[in-house]
Amino acid sequence: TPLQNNLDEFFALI
Amino acid sequence: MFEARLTQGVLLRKLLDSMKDLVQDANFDCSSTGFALQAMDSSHVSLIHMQLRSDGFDHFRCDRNLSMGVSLNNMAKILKCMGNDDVLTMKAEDQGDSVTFMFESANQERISDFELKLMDIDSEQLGIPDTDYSATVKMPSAEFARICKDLSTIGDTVLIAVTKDGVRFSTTGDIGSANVTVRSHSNVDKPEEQVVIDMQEPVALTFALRYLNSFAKATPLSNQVMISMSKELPVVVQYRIEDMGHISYYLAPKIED
Repeated sequence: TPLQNNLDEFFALI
Repeated sequence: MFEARLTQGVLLRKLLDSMKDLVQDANFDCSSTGFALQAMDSSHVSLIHMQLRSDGFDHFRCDRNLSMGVSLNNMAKILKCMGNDDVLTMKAEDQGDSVTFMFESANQERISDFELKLMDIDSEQLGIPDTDYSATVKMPSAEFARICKDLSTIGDTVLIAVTKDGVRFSTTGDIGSANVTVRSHSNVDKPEEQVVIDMQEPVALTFALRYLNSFAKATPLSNQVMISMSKELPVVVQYRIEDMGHISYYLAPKIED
C-alpha cells in the first residue's frame, strides 16, 4: 500500500 | 464591528456543507478584504482554503480584523434553519463572544436570528507557496464527483494521470479494478460541460479517495472544478464561487513504500 504523505512536509507554518 | 449581508444566503450553507466533514472547529478570518478560512483536517493530510471577497457581499463592514472560532458542525446546523431564498446577514462585535445569523425571507415576512457562541481555537496558518503546476484540468464538477464516488466502490486510492489527450482516473481493490478517462473537449454553447487540459508535462499522482469524496461536497457551489497537479506536490482541487471567491482543497499525495 502506498504511504500517505503529510501536508506539513510541503507547507511551512507561518 | 463585523457585518456582512449576502442576498444568496444559501451560498454560505453550501460552503459549510463542503467543509464540516473535514474540519471540526476553525477560525473564520474577517477583514476588509473579505471572509476567509484556512484549516487542516486533524491528520494534516488535507487543507481547506476558502475566501469570499468583501465586494461579493451586498454589504460588508469590518472595522478591525476579527477571528471567529466556530464549530463548523454547529454553524452548519444553524444555517440549515435558513430558507433557500433567504437573505443572510452575519453580525459580530469586535470583542464579542458570539456571532449572529439573521435570515430574512425574500418577501420580508419572516425574520429570524440565531446566535452562535464563539470558541477560542488555536489555528496554525500555513504558508502555501505559489506553484506553477505541471498540469491543470478543468472539468464539470458533477463529473469529478461521480468519478470519485464510482471508483470508491472498487478501491481506496485513485491514480490521476494527466496526458495531453485526457485525464485517467484508475483504482484497484480486492474485487477488481476500474479506469475512467475523460478527454478534453470544448463546448461553446455549454462552457460548464467542457473539459480543458493545460499540461506542461505529463503527471501522475495517487490520492486517497476518501478525501476527494469530501472535497466533492463542494459540487453545488460550482459547475466546474479545477484540478492542479505537479510531481510529488499536493493536488489543488478548486471550486470557484462566481463573483465572490473560491474554495480550494489541498491534498498530500500518497507515495510508494
